[in-house]
Amino acid sequence: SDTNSLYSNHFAVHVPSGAARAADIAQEYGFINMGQIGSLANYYLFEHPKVRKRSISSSDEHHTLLQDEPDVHWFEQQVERKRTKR
Amino acid sequence: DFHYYEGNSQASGQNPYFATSAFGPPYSTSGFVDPLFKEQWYLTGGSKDGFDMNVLSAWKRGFTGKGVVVSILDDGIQTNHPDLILNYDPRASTDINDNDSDPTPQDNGDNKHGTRCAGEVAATAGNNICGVGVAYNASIGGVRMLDGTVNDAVEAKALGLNPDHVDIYSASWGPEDDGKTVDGPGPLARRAFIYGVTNGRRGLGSIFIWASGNGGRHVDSCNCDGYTNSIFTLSISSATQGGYKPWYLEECASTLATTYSSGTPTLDKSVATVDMDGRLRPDHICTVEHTGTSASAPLAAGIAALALEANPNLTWRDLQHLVVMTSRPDPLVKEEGWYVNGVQRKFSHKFGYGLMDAGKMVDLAVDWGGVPPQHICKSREIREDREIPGAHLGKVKVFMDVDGCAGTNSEIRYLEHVQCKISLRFFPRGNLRILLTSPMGTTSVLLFERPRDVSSSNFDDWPFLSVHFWGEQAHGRWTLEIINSGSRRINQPGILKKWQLILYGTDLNPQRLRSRSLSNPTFQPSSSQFREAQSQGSPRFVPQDYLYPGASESLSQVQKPQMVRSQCQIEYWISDLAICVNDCPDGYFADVDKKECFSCPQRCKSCYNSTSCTACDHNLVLFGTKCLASCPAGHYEADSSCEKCPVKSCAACAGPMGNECVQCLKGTYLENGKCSPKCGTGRRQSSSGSCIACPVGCKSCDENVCTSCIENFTPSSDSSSCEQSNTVCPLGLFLDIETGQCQACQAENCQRCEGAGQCLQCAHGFYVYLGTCLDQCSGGSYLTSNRKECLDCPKLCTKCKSAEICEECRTDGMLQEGKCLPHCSEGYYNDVGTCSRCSQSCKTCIGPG
Repeated sequence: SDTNSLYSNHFAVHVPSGAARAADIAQEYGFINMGQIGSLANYYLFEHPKVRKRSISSSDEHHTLLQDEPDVHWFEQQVERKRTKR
Repeated sequence: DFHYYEGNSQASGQNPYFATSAFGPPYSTSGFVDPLFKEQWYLTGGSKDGFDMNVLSAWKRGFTGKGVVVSILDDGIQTNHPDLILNYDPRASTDINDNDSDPTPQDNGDNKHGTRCAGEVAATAGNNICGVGVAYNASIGGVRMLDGTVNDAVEAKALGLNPDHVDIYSASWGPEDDGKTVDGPGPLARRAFIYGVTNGRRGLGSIFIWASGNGGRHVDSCNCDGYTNSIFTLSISSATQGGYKPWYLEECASTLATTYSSGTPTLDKSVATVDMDGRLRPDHICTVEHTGTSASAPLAAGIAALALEANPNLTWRDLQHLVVMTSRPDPLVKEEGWYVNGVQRKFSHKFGYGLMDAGKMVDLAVDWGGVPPQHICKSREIREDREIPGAHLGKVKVFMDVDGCAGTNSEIRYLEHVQCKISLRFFPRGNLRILLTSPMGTTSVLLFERPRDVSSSNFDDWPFLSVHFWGEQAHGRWTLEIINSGSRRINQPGILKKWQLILYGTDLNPQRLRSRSLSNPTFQPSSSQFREAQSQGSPRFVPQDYLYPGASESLSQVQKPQMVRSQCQIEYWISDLAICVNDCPDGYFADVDKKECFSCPQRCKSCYNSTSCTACDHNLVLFGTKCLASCPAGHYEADSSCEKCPVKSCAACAGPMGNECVQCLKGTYLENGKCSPKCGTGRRQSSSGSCIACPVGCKSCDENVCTSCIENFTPSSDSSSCEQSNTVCPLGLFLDIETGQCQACQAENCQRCEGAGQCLQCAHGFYVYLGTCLDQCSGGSYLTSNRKECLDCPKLCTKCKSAEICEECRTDGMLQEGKCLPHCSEGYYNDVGTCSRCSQSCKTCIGPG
């Protein structure tokens, strides 16, 4: 958790066992599965309706859930990135 | 902003120019066809020095981007813009912000960026709307991603949009350019880059073009932007119409090349392109005021699209090689800061390898055989705390000897990218300047001082990227220097914690043409890609043996007549392009009686008739009525034409003055810019045809052995040199004849002198130079073989080993076989500041082969 960061309610999740298992995991923990992230196979974007859309704290509860799920190999709660047009 | 478009009737096809727009080149400057074409100075030789990016040359060869797909990652794209609609590609578009497929920008007056960039790439040609895209037949799409919260997943989605369909992604955004941010792609975006280059374009690799930065006023460094500082992106910088650094330019070591953009609002023109016709200004659909570094990346994307059409088999790495090899420093050399690397390529931290040249890109692309596989060689990680001194200009200098992974599958003999991964602590971080020097002696500045970077003290495994060592050898000693050169006071020293080199490159020569090698004529590429390419049909403009798929089809479409001559009323007809124009364009001459434009001879920019040129294409010179790669012997180059040297005995001269000879005819010797049959006192004839100084005290010499001595000097005991005669004065003093007393030589470390400030012999470890003593010979001079004095390098030479072996030339000199000449001799061609030999028995050439 970084005090300068703004966390969203989106979680990028790597589920190597595929889309069906990702859908199950999303349902099991109350996430909405937004689908694969671009062309990255087995990387999915989950949204949680009960996590604040913008927060200065990461959601420890959901981090723990995803961390303890053996079929989730990696996850990242999405953080706002300042990007400017040039 | 401009409004030329008169309503929907043209969009429905009633305007004849609109009907031919997909094919007709926009050569007319009448204001009726592509009215802003005349404002597109960067396409039409309209820079202050008459340069441009040589796009017309690529168009004339038939390459207009057809079949190539470009996507602009930005704030969206106006899908129904009349100058884009014909080329709009929904499969290269999406809306990540609203999670739908329509990338139309939100109309708040600010979201015109992506649309403007798209127009630079693919505004349609031959209509009555705005200007012309560089790749005016390319497909264009846009991703709406900046009009909302951006995060790692958003970036990964954009960078990975439809990678088998989209060829080129152009991004003109990045982390804040505030001079204190160090940020780059997160794990997903990085994975998307890797997926793109390994799997995109059906395995050839996606092309990511990036605007190199916008932090000029904040003294930012684009090495701190992890997107431009990435090996996966072609980082593109900007130049003004005058050929200078614009105010918004960020300097860094990862910039690969440059396109024209804009300068100060009043003095230099900007970029002309389409504009979003929002509700606030519904009539303004074109602009001539697109500016900033963001104007540069799409121009580069357009040029890349031309190259991909010329050779669809190019990989993402091939394209980077083509840009390195064909970008030209010469239009930008007025701006200081050019250096020459170990393979004699000029590079700059402002402009990379120079201004992109579309004509040369497509020429080389059609012949390009494909680079060998990329090797990655990681050095050991040196984890040893080293103090970075807190004193102003204090520095730490560390070395690493690497073997380029010789003898392994990762061996690198020809470098591409070099990353130096550094972890350090220093407060304030912005005080630091970091330099990396290669085994071949090239120094690249990995980080310039950032006066605003006072909020942080760390670099944690930051992979500083340099492209300046491209083509050099990997093995040998690399030197890293970290200097506290900022102006802020430091309370305590910093620590370099660890560093590592990550070298990218190839074990084989990457410069391979189809069916031959640039440097090894016996080389035969054997990739399946090449064999497949050879089996296809033959395109025009390309020699029979350089065949590739797709080109013949696209060219036949370009050449298909779209008008008939009877439609041409008062204008001139160009039969090979099947169009009408008001005036004959560059490369054509007018036959007034026949009302027709005919092609000039090859390589002519303008001509009187089919045999007599009056001006030549870039990089060529006019000799009489012919265009040559360089002026012949006895001539010098002035304003791209050849003039006779004023002195007959000159084989080459730098200009019209009698003392500007740089090479003499056989039997005469060069001394002070003149040719004479004998050298003057104290100088001897060298094998290179010039007069060079004898050792100190010699009146005459044979090689470095004195044969007679000047006054007050006598032969040494072995008669090989001349020593100052014994005087009553001790070392460091000289006899003042007027007073009869010994006076101090004054020059520090001087042992013997003939007057104050006229040192003749220095203490051990010091060398005589212009009457003073130096501890080392400065740039522009060399140490004589007797290791006693420094002498100036020959004219036009800025770095040399001896009077005969020059290593670097001034910007107006060309390095040829160890000499600096004003232009390459017969049998050589200009290879970016260096003269390389033409193929065997070729008298004049403009490139290898």
